[in-house]
Amino acid sequence: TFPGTPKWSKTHLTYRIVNYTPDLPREAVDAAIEKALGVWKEVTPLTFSRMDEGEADIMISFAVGEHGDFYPFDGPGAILAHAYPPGSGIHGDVHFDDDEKWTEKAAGTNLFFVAAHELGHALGLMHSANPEALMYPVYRSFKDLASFRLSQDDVDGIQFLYGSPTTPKNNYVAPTEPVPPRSKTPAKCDPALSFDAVSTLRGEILFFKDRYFWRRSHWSAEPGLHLISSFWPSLPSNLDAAYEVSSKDTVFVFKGNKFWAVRGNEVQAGYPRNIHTLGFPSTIRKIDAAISDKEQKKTYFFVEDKYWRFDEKTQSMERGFPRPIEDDFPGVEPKVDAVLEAFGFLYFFSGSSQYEFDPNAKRVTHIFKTNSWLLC
Amino acid sequence: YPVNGDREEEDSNMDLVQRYLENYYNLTKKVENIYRRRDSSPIDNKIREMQKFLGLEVTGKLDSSTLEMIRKPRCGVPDVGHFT
Repeated sequence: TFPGTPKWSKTHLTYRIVNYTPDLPREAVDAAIEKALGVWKEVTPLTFSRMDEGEADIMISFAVGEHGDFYPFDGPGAILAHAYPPGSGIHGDVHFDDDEKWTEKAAGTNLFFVAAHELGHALGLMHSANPEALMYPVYRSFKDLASFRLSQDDVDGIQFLYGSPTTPKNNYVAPTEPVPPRSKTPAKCDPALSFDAVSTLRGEILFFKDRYFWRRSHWSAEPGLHLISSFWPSLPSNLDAAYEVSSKDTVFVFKGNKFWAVRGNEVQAGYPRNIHTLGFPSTIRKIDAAISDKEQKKTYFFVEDKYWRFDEKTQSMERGFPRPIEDDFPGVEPKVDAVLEAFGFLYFFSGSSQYEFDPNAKRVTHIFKTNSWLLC
Repeated sequence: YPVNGDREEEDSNMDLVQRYLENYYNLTKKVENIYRRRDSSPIDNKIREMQKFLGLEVTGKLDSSTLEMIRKPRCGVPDVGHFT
């Protein structure tokens, strides 16, 4: 934070776009600023509304050279923008150097990225020394705009000032404009907790939920909660499925009709790929859960009430599939969120329940709460 | 053949880093010439501070990776201290 830790004393802030750059259509500027505010809105109780005239908390403008604050811009390159910490008058304001070539794309100087950074200052964050952080002072070009996520460092910083998003607001729906549900930090001991996906990774177990995952390792009794983006910045949140092929030291993660391969903390080149390259028919839009049998080198994909089997050796879907889940995994709920193999059992996660399935006896041996793995 | 070419480039780089340290690392302007003439350690210390903050190898010297970082586009808000 800035010296003295200045922050807004209210959670609803106003902003005004005072003028526009000629580099972009007005709508593109509006969208970039709105998206940049959304980055911070998602992880705090803060809300924003736009003003078209008068003095807003955050006044956003484009300027060149000396522009009235004794911190002149310097032409193309070098300084891209600056912003002031929370407070009255010029404080909280954001200035962009209009000698830059502002773009909506990864090439050039992307307005959204710079705006998200500067708005971090306007909310009270100073520069971070963490090169992964949005608040790192040096501009980096991002290859994949869609995959942008705040780092844990940014989230920790802003939540130090304003706290986490509050539950009542998440459920609040304005009479005229619906507010999309936001991703709050999941509570591991919430009795209703469900997982998006579960996978092993080099002997650890990862439990994915929204933008986060719990990491249960041999080295720590307490599962640690991390942002997916802090390990794999280009991966999406709200995953559908994940599984490890330990012989390839690779975890495959699925969302929608795409999947990615990650090795350690590196997303492999050539991904994402389309799930239909695995042999699924075009009617399959997403995978619910997946697990790889390392002995037989087969991967099981669960989709609605059926499952498919993929041969890792021939890299092809096996004939005779899909089959109904209930035929071969009797007692398991047909809609599977995630599946994990441990201690010779398969653990099927479905909502807040977890079914321990003995593959030899072909029956469910226990039913637990989903979060039993998180020591709840 | 420019006899003083290297020296001129060195001076220009030194000016660049001094401006950078003044703008972003709270290096005091009025004593800059004293630093340059008599004692370079305050500036070396500021270079170290900057290298540490930006995740560079901490040498206290104006090496190529430090110069490259200084030339990258960035936010105008200081890394250390405040707008003055």
